[in-house]
Amino acid sequence: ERNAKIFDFAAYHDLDTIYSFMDTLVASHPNLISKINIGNSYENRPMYALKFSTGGENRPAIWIDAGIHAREWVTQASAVWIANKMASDYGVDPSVTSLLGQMDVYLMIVTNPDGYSFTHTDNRMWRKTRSVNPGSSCRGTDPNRNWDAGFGGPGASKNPCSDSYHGPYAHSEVEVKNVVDLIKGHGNFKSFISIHSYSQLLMYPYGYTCTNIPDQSELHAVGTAAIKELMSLYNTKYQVGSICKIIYQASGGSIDWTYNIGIKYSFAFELRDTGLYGFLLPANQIIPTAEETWLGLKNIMEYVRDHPY
Amino acid sequence: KELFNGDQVLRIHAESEDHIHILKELDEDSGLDFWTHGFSTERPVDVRVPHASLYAVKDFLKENNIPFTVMINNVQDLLDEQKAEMVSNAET
Repeated sequence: ERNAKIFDFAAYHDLDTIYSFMDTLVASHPNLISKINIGNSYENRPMYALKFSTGGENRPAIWIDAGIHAREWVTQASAVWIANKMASDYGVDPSVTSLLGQMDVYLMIVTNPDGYSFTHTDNRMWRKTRSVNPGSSCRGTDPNRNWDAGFGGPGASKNPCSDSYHGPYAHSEVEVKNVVDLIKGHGNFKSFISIHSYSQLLMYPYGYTCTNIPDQSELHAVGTAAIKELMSLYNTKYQVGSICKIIYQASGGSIDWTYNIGIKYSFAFELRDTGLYGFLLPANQIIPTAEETWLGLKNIMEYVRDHPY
Repeated sequence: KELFNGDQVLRIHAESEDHIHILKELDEDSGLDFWTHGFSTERPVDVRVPHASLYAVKDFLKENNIPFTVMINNVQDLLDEQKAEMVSNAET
């Protein structure tokens, strides 16, 4: 699958194939996309973000990550399709062209490479990182309970054997620390969007408390407009709300941390399931899921572009 | 390789605060794999139940009159399908 044009987007792929696709995409769009190694995972796999940029120095940027929970395979697969879509729409779709003319977009397709690799080799149901927990036979930390935002609070477990184990301390997981360091080092991110599955939700902070954020009404309006676009394609029903109110109180989540450091437009997607497959969504739903998600994402990115702060 | 023969995914519909309270007891059982989180009467919760615990969990839900449906009848069957599809895609 040497050329992005013949890559099979309607299939799940292993880590090596996804990394090889990234190289193919960069090679096909050398003036638009570069591959940034933001550091290595616990088991020393490289962590790559694709940077979409048309120039400038430290431009206002948007961050999108997928696959922080390894078993949520439709998110990595959708991110592959979205990367190709954004690349091929640049110079064709006026809105994408305008967005990339003013802002950079960082897209991390596999945010938990160790966990993702493990779902292919050993345990398809694995969710966490693969770090060793001293004193326990259980491995891994939930990388979306490990951020320094209400860390260790309700909705996260202190039991290393739990799937929502928060880890020994905030940012203990190198996969989380690598993203934290990039975001802090860059200093000009205006939006942070984390893609999960499944439940058909578009959420904003907070998760660690049910107190409204100061920008609650604006983010609710942005989310409502975005899912209207998303639903227009296949009528997949989505809900909008804060993590705490729409699901439950969950501490240590990424978008709470990004919102608290000033990245106002922080959102988390929970992509579709038809209600029958959960994490085992058939591959024939990858492209429809990616297409509808792109419409929602694009709507949010257009809003961020048009509302500088 | 971890196999999931006979594991089922149950979709549990809490209908009252009592149900929610009872389900939180279930959550303590680390052998259960909650696929979705947050007990509420608005949204069902999905849980993968290992084959060995299946009857006990179903009996527990029935005893407490908590409605549930079987969302995935055998997790391993779906995994085998997914694997076979990936192999054939790779060959293509």
